[in-house]
Amino acid sequence: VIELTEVSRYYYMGEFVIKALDNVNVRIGTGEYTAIMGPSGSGKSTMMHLVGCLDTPTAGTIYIDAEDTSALNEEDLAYLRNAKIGFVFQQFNLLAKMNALENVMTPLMYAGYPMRRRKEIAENALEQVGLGDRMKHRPNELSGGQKQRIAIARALVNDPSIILADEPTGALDSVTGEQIMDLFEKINSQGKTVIMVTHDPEVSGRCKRVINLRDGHIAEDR
Amino acid sequence: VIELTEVSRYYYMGEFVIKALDNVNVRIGTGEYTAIMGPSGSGKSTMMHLVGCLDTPTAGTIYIDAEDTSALNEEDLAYLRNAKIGFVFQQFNLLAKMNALENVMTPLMYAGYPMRRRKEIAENALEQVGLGDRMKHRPNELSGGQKQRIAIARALVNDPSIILADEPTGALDSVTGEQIMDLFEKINSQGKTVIMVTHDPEVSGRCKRVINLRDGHIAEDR
Ligand SMILES: Nc1ncnc2c1ncn2[C@@H]1O[C@H](COP(=O)(O)OP(=O)(O)OP(=O)(O)O)[C@@H](O)[C@H]1O
Ligand SMILES: Nc1ncnc2c1ncn2[C@@H]1O[C@H](COP(=O)(O)OP(=O)(O)OP(=O)(O)O)[C@@H](O)[C@H]1O
Ligand SMILES: [Mg+2]
Ligand SMILES: [Mg+2]
Repeated sequence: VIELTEVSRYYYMGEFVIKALDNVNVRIGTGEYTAIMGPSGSGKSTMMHLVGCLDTPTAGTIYIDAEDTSALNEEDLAYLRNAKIGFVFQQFNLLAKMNALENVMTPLMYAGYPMRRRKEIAENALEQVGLGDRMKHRPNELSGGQKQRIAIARALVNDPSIILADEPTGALDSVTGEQIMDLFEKINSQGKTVIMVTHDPEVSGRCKRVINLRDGHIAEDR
Repeated sequence: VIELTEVSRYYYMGEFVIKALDNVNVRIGTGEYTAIMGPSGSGKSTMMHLVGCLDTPTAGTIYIDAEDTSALNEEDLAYLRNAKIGFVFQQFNLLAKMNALENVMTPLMYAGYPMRRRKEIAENALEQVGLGDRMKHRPNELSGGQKQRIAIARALVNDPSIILADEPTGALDSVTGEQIMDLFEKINSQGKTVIMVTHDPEVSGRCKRVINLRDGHIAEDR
């Protein structure tokens, strides 16, 4: 369902070029449960942003469901990002002026649900991540792990077929982290494709496939 | 060197009160190497902010080096925060408009060093955390783990006697995380007091004392 063909992402800084990703080739099948690991700065978040259509490659092609993403118009891209793909950001990227419930409701506007239904779906999602009693809190009134869980709830709320999670348990204690991993496994068992960046071998140990990045290349894929 | 006596931190939200910390009593001696653990939302960051004099308690007293922090004037508090205490924030709190080097240099202005010396000290600190080749990058041009390491370098650059680190290896792979732990251990062996919030048992396993928080209380202290 996801295919990267000779994908590179370079950053040009004066006379230097930083090869965040360099000639990456990978295919991920529908319904797979894949972990992406690698040292800090090895290109994991860069790869996730490219797959999530939040960034465009310097070279190479990205296919989502057999479609070349560079050939899609703005409307189809928006559909991909909002309806088909759920993205949990490494830094959460919550909107500071909205509370938890409003943050989780934002992707539902795209799906066209009426207000009352959006509120219901979002409340459910927040209860699923254990934040039923924090719905009216704004991000700066929440702990790190609570913000992370709101980012997760928001990514899942549109029931997307592809979930891209950039270190989704990084700010969580082991018990809460376990609950979140159970949630991702349940979603994967429903046929969704789950790709998760993680530094935690406990997390990658539960994934069927582990891709290791190093300096912008795929070092290992097992 | 750090003492909390019946410290509480409450948040009043309409008709609710959230007891982020509730009647906490703890004494941490000079040169100790203490881990603080507990579930997401249990009050760890709240406790760190109170100890770091970045927040004031709703009740109770906080003593740093035997001084009651509520009795200090603005100048003495600024000295504490800038010179005596180094704080690594859970969300890094880097300044977006400055590059890595400038971010690490900011605490040195307080110490009154001339520009060239500040630059030198900051460059050293960045090399110590493996970011010698990222000095001119701004935070949005850096990976999550790179931002975390800049936050660490900035916290250590004034050679403070108390280091408060809120999940300092949360965004790091195990190898980079090990290097950072070695750095903290080296600092602790020089007599600095190190208090580290962590979810990682590998990290807390290296600390001589582990304090467990739960719902704003100390559940265990060993
Ligand atoms: N806008 C940018 N300009 C220049 N370099 C960048 C930019 N964004 C990222 N980089 C560099 O690209 C490399 C890969 O970054 P990326 O965020 O993908 O790493 P990562 O594997 O997610 O790391 P981490 O585990 O620390 O989050 C890093 O070395 C980073 O410094
Ligand atoms: N400004 C605020 N207003 C209301 N509640 C708050 C505020 N700040 C924090 N809280 C609440 O206080 C509790 C403790 O927060 P704290 O950030 O100390 O948790 P934590 O132990 O650091 O969690 P984590 O491991 O997730 O980072 C949380 O339940 C949080 O929702
Ligand atoms: Mg990353
Ligand atoms: Mg915290």
